[in-house]
Amino acid sequence: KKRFGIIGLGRFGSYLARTLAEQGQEVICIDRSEKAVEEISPLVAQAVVADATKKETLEHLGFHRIDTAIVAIGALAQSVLVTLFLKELETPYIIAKALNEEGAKILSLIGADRVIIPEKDSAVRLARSLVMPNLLDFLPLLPDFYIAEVYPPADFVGKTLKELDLRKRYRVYVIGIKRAFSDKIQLLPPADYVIEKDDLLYLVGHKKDLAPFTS
Amino acid sequence: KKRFGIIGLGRFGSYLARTLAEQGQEVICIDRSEKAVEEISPLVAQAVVADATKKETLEHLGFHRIDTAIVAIGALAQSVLVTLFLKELETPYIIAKALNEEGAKILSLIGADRVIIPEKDSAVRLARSLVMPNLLDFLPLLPDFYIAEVYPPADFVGKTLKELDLRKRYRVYVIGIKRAFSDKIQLLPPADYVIEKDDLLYLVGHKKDLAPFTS
Ligand SMILES: Nc1ncnc2c1ncn2[C@@H]1O[C@H](COP(=O)(O)OP(=O)(O)OP(=O)(O)O)[C@@H](O)[C@H]1O
Ligand SMILES: Nc1ncnc2c1ncn2[C@@H]1O[C@H](COP(=O)(O)OP(=O)(O)OP(=O)(O)O)[C@@H](O)[C@H]1O
Repeated sequence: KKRFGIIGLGRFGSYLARTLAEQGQEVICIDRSEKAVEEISPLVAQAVVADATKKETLEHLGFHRIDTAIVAIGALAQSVLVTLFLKELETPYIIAKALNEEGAKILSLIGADRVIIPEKDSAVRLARSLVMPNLLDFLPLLPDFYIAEVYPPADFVGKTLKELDLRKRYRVYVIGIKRAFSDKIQLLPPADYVIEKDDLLYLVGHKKDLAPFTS
Repeated sequence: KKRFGIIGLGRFGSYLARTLAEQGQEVICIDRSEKAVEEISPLVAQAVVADATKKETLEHLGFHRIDTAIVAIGALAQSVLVTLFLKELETPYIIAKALNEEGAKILSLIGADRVIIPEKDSAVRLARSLVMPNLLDFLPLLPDFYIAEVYPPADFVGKTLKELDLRKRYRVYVIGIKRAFSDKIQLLPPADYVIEKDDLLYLVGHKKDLAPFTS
């Protein structure tokens, strides 16, 4: 169970807090709006009314001890400060929301490990589904079906895909393989492919069938 | 090439207009803000400053002749009116943006064929990638790799997957099959599965390899 800190309870931040809490994660939240904090409070571990651009506040509230922080504030002047302070508090992983590409660049330079533009991401996905209607986004179509990125179990090494017969024996399919020292993913590898120790396997299957490989 | 009408050039509407236009689609836009219209104008077929809650305006601007309309206005009072008018103008397909579940329900009842909550969708995706980090979202991982939902070509009917040898001969893989009159998708079907005429095949592969099946 990981500890998430969410700063900013606008629509994106609130939905994120809610979803993480529903999935059993420990979620602490900050927002300067009482209303926003009040609404999320019953659903999360902790929600506090505060100004996140005060570094001492972040420290007081334990933001130096969380695993992942998400800065869900659109206004760049604010999100840049908060991101800077989280970086200085040595937060292991910082995700920041941006309104546009320029903001995204700036937040990355300040120290965000990952930047998200929610409206852009969903607009791009929608555009793709409108222009290529029978090309589907994997996850909505097959809700518990995923791809897992895993190293092979020891007893797979040195065997061919055909020998391992993963589809029948494990109900997963190797959809791609990335060899060590390559950043190219070989898609739909042939049945006679021999698995090597440092290969990164991309397995497709039902969540429960992938679990033995990902734990 | 399809004709898209976008009403509301906030962040979501603007990114959508931009992306569709970049993909060679014909895009017409309405917004009551001059600034928003000015910014998108060089990139799309047509962009007009107007109040979309006037039904005659929508008709004048040709919204009764577009293929798909996207109402990208957050404010429910506005989006409900626009959706109603588009329905009355017999727009074939209406997508509406909502801020929350209640708005989404209302817009569906008014006549939206599909409702999107952009901030929620991206929050849910982010939450999933944070909680299950080696379970991946298909599309960002393998950018030109998709799933296509297609009926089988005539010469596939009556043959087994093994016989057809799709991976080797066509560079695609049948990841799932939905039989006629069933809404259950059989995932990772066995090699001896015999394809039937009304089966819906879910093929995974590179965009260029899927093209012959989807055109
Ligand atoms: N300095 C701050 N400290 C704490 N909370 C803040 C601060 N600045 C902004 N917020 C909060 O962050 C939330 C989101 O802010 P903002 O309006 O900038 O984002 P937004 O991009 O419009 O949000 P969304 O689109 O997700 O609804 C608001 O609830 C606001 O109260
Ligand atoms: N009646 C209307 N006619 C035309 N445009 C409108 C109308 N009402 C709102 N708009 C426009 O729709 C756009 C988006 O509006 P709104 O602020 O409600 O949505 P939003 O959800 O905050 O947008 P986003 O989050 O995508 O930035 C604005 O640019 C606004 O000018």
